[in-house]
Amino acid sequence: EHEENIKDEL
Amino acid sequence: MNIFRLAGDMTHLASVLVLLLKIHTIKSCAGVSLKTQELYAIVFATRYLDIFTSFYSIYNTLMKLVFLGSSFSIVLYMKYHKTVHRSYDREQDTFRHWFLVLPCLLLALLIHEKFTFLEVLWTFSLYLEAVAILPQLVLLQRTRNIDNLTGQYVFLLGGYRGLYILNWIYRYFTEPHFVHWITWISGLVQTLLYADFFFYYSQSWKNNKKLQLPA
Repeated sequence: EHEENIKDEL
Repeated sequence: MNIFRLAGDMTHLASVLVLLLKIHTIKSCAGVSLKTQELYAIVFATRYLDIFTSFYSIYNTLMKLVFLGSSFSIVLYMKYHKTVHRSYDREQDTFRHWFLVLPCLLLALLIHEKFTFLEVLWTFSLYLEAVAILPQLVLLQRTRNIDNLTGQYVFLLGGYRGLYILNWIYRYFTEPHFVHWITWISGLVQTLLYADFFFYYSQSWKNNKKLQLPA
């Protein structure tokens, strides 16, 4: 789960 | 979302709009590196592949469409618009930018968080974005002084990167497990590339003279 939280950045 | 990231995204948006408006209104792209614009189009194309598969927010999807649309419009304007393409400085904009693409692709194949098609291309876009400004900085050095719109463009790009670093610091302290070395290191390298430009840009503002970059 944790590596997804960077993908919300542009 | 935090204020640093929102400010960073708005600064980034401002940079591409400044460039697009400049090219659209005065129908000239003098001083702008087509190579850098092509690299940015590739950066957005490879980074936003997930636009169809994952949805984060209206804001996120909208901004991705704006960045994709503006970067490709700038490239098409500079390459094919009857008036604009004549002002493109072909002889000076000679940075072999394809030599940047391959090493970034190889590096992404070696260093990534997950070995999947989307993840490797996403990582490639991070590495490529870090060096995409190089042809533009080389062109600025060559043409010695720059018109203030191109200067503002590079200045805003640097500001967006600086704000993103503040965003990562903020997220590191407020979100557990928020550790992304690949993003941080490539983002830091990119921001450092702007550092010397910032120095000369601030000097020209202080002395209120035309920006002269050292040869």
